[in-house]
Amino acid sequence: MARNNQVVQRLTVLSMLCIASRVTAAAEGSMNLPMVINTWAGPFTAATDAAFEVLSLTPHNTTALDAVQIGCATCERNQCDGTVGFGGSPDENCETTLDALIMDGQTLRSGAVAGLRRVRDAIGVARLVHDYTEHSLLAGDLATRFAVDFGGFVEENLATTESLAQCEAWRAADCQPNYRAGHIVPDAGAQCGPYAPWKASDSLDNAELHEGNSFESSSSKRSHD
Amino acid sequence: TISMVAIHSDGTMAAGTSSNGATHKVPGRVGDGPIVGSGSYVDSDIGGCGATGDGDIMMRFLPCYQAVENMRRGLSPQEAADDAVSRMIKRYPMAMTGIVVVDNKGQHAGAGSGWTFTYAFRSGDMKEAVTVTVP
Repeated sequence: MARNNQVVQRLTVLSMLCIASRVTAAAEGSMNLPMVINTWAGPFTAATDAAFEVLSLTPHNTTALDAVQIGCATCERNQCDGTVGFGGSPDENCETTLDALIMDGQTLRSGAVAGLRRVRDAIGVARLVHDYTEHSLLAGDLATRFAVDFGGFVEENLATTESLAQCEAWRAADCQPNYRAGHIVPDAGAQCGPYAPWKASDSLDNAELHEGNSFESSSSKRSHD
Repeated sequence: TISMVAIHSDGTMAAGTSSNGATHKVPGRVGDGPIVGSGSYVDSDIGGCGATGDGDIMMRFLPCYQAVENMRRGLSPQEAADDAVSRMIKRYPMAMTGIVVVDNKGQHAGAGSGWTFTYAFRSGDMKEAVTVTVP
């Protein structure tokens, strides 16, 4: 009971802090080990369960790193809510690229890939970087080459019918909203590219200036990592 | 973005993040996911953290590094999470952020801004993952 009261008091104080600072929070007590915790709920709990079961069922044969890799890979395969794995978050060119990181809390060694192209198992490639290099981060096409040549990963198209349709719909809406900002021609707030920085010599008759980020001005349409 | 922290029964910890980034990003853009201390961070001596949100903003603040270091200085997971998020929204009040923070004993907390953030956890003899809503 005393512990519950402490929790209630703590949450009450935190609620007051939240109102003041617009930070929102939630807290839970100490747990028995092993433990897995991750961002988001819904489809993401499949990753929680997959990682936990690895640690729970085969503790002598698996590590915390293994659990994180398996958990994240589960989300990649399931595409979770579309923000993880192939077939989501297409860029302006309708391509899906992947970012992943894995870190060992014992050694503080880490491995990561950024802008990984045409390989689905991003966390698996990050694990390769961690296990078999002295580096921390590989990027882009050369990360793909590392994954294929060293890890034996297969190159695949990361686009899906859904991601391509999402991208085409965005283009049909004049590429709105987008992440372009500053003085750009043509006006990124109303038109698709290709874009270029505005120069004083450019005619203003056929070139509007886009000074703001259209994502910032349309919060309901904002994307996120 | 999924960002995860695992604690083995022997006390060792790991963290990881996987994401396909922001929709309609400029080709070549990389988010906070693969950045150590931003997408996630862990030190088995202290605890770990996972993050999601406006990656272009969050990667400038290394919120997970901040949260773990906050715990190293004696803050609770909740205090550590609140501080890390507060640092971001002080400069970017509209930022959508969410972090989960856990110490090496399994005490955990979440904090966020700009949306209703949720996280999931499973430990001990729990039969399935439990969801926590950060209002």
